[in-house]
Amino acid sequence: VFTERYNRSYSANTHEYFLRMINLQESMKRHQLLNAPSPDISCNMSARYGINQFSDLSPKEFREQYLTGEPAKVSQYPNQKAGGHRSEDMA
Amino acid sequence: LPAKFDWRDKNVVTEVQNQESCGGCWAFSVVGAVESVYAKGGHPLEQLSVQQVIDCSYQNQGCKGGSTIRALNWLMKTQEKLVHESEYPFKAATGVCHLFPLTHFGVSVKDFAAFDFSGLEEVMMQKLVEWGPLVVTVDAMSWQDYLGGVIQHHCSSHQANHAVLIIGYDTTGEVPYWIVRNSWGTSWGNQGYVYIKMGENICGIADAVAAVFV
Repeated sequence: VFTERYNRSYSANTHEYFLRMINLQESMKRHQLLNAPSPDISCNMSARYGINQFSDLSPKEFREQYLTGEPAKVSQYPNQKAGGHRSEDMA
Repeated sequence: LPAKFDWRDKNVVTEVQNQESCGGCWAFSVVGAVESVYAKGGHPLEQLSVQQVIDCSYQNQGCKGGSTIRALNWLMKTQEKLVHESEYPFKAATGVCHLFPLTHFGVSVKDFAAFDFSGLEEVMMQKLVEWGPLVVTVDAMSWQDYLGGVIQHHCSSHQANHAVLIIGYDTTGEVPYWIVRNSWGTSWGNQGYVYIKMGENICGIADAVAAVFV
C-alpha cells in the first residue's frame, strides 16, 4: 500500500524493499511515542504524527536529505550593536 | 495587532513548493520571502527562481545545504536580480550559475534584518505584519512524521536544521500558533503548511528570524 500510495519504485523481496520496510516499522514505533498524550498539551489541536512520504526513510537519511539548513547566530532584538543587524556588518 | 493574520489573504504568498531531493530549504525560504515582499509592495505576485540562488550563492552548498543569512547577505551585497522561475527553473540539483543581462527583469534585495526574537514572539507578530513573511530556521527532526495540527512538543530550540517561511498566525483558538510554509510539497502536513505553537520558542522558531526589503 505504501509503495503504491507514494509511488515508490523498489520491488518486493529486494534488499532495498526490506530496508524500507524496517524503516517504515521504526517510523510506526516513533508515531506511537509522538502521539502519546501529554498532560500539558491541549488535545484537540495537537499535532498528529503518522505515515507520510518520509516514513520509509531512516532518521539519518531524512536528516541528511532534508535537514540541510544551517543554524544562524543573530542578536536578540532590538540589540543591534551586538550583532543583530540590518545589513552592513554581515560579512 | 489582529488576533489572526495571514499574508495569503492579501494574495502575496506563492504556492507551496517541493524541494524534492535537493537540500535547498534555505533558498526556498529566502526566495519565498522576496516574492511576498515584492508583491506586498504593489507588484504582481510572481514565482522567482530558487535555482538561481542555489546555483549562484557561492558561499552556500547548493542542494547540499546552506544558510538563509548568508544567502540574504549575498543577495544584498551583489544586488543579484532574481529572475522568473520560468526563466531559470528548479531542477532539484546544483548547477552552473546562469548570468543574465543587466537590463533583464529581476527583483533585488535592498536590505534585510535578522534578529533573535526568543522571548519576544509578540514583537515578532508585529514584525510579521509590518515587514511581511519571515524567514526562520527551525529544528524539524520530528517533522519527518508530522501529519497536521499544532506542534507543541517534540521539537528543540537552538538546534536549527531547516529553513521555512512564517506567513501568518492565529491566536483565536485554544492554542495560538504560527502558520508556516514549508517546501516539501502540498501532500505534507496541512497542504504543505505546519502550525507551531506561539510563545514558547517551539522548534526554535524565534531563534533566527529574518525579513527582507526589496
